[in-house]
Amino acid sequence: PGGVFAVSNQKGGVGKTTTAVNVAACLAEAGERVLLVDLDPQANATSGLGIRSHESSSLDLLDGAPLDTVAIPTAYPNLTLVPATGDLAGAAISLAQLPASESFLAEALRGASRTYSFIFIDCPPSLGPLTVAALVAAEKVIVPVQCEYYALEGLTQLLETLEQIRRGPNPALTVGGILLTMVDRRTRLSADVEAEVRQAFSSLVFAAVVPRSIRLAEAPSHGTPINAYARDSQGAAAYFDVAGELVGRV
Amino acid sequence: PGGVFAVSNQKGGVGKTTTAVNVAACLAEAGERVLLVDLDPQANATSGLGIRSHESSSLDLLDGAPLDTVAIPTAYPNLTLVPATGDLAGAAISLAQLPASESFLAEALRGASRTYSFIFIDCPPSLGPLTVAALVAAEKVIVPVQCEYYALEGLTQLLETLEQIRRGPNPALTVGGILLTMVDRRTRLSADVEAEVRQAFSSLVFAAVVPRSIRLAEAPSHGTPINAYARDSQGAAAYFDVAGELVGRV
Ligand SMILES: Nc1ncnc2c1ncn2[C@@H]1O[C@H](COP(=O)(O)OP(=O)(O)OP(=O)(O)O)[C@@H](O)[C@H]1O
Ligand SMILES: Nc1ncnc2c1ncn2[C@@H]1O[C@H](COP(=O)(O)OP(=O)(O)OP(=O)(O)O)[C@@H](O)[C@H]1O
Ligand SMILES: [Mg+2]
Ligand SMILES: [Mg+2]
Repeated sequence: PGGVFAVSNQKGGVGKTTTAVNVAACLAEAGERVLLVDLDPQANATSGLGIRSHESSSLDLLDGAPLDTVAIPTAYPNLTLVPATGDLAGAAISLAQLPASESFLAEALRGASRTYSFIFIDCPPSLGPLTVAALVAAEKVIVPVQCEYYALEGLTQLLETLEQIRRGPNPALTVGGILLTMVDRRTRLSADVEAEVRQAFSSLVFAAVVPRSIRLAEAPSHGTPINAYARDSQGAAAYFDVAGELVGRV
Repeated sequence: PGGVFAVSNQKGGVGKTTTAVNVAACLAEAGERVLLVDLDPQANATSGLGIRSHESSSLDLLDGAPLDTVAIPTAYPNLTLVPATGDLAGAAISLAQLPASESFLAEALRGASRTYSFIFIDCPPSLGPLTVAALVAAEKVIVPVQCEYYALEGLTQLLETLEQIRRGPNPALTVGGILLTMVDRRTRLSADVEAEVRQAFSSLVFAAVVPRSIRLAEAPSHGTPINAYARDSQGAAAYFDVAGELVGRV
């Protein structure tokens, strides 16, 4: 099973990093060899796994550094990280100017599936050059969607971009799943958005949802994924469900 | 009083659009002539004000279109909008390649302070060319910060970028205020983040905070600002307070 997954949505704050970190951690705990690539200049996935200082980063892959010189172990068995750096923000500009630079990550990850059964790429909140590089490198895209109006609105724009990538540099790219996050079924808004997404996108939408759970928001300040921070929380249960469903979908 | 304010934070989903739309609407209701410029390809501020279709957009300002051919009235007296379009995403790439393009918005807004007492620019969740153009055009920056860990982490990176803009193309740029959003004083996380931000940034932080309020998340699906959607809600009271404090700060 497995594969290379971009976790992407240009809408900000929908749970991309939370999903990338926690699905990766749950699969690693289940014995899968997992690589998490942080491609966001904010480097939230890096700090969310408790990594403070590191020599190299995903930026070095742009200069052709081999993956195994950049990937570092985390405190969690089976979970390896390519950390990010703030300097990635500058790379977005230079990427836009280099020809065929959109495939730098695809090249860096070539052959990595022999070492890792699952590879996740945490994307920044945009459809710029860094996200394009992730979409070119990925086989599938996981799209977290917060159960609120603005996040719903952005879904169409994202799916159009995926279609362009499919027609262009990466014909193999498919939607691995749309994941509803920060679900609060007590509110009408959340229920309405969930109903609309399931109606519009039906089987593309994960059956599992991630409820709004304070433990998920607390875990990053401790630099730990949810299965290490609050194993018995609703948030942990949800991400174990998502990870299980993902294994079934691939 | 008044001035040109960029509403910016590269962290996604912290309440930039919600703050830009609602502070603009509250000031307009108080009789100030307000212009809201949507510079985000997601065009959330545009749909948040109920504007569905429009001929021109902030992208046309990049081609030198005069402001008064692009700015359109909204349903709310004293509130004028420069709508956004998804095509702005492509502009970010071409902006990066043109010399001195970072001042296209500053040029377009030259003289606009004779017509509008307050001008707000809603920025995308990045520190890329569109946000740089907004920071070059602005006199002050309003920084919404969600009371959660990842948002706190990003604050230092943002303030460093502001310093670079001040040393470079816009020496007059200052921080107009840091606004704590989605505050939920029942949770320890929110209280801890609030305490840390106030301690680190003291008088830069608005005394007024914006509580987490479902009405604020519902309003955009009705295309109305909070003072029109739920005038008696905590969310509306908070944004009237923020607007009032902003007038006092300028
Ligand atoms: N299910 C949840 N319940 C409660 N809080 C959550 C949940 N998922 C994410 N969060 C919190 O919401 C905020 C946004 O989530 P996150 O940073 O993962 O989104 P993102 O899409 O990666 O943001 P960005 O667009 O900035 O990259 C974070 O503070 C996170 O801790
Ligand atoms: N105080 C609040 N209480 C409850 N919900 C809020 C509040 N402020 C904003 N929201 C909701 O949270 C989500 C994120 O807010 P918003 O879109 O304004 O952030 P943003 O920083 O503009 O995001 P982006 O980075 O994508 O531009 C939206 O669904 C919005 O409706
Ligand atoms: Mg993120
Ligand atoms: Mg916004």
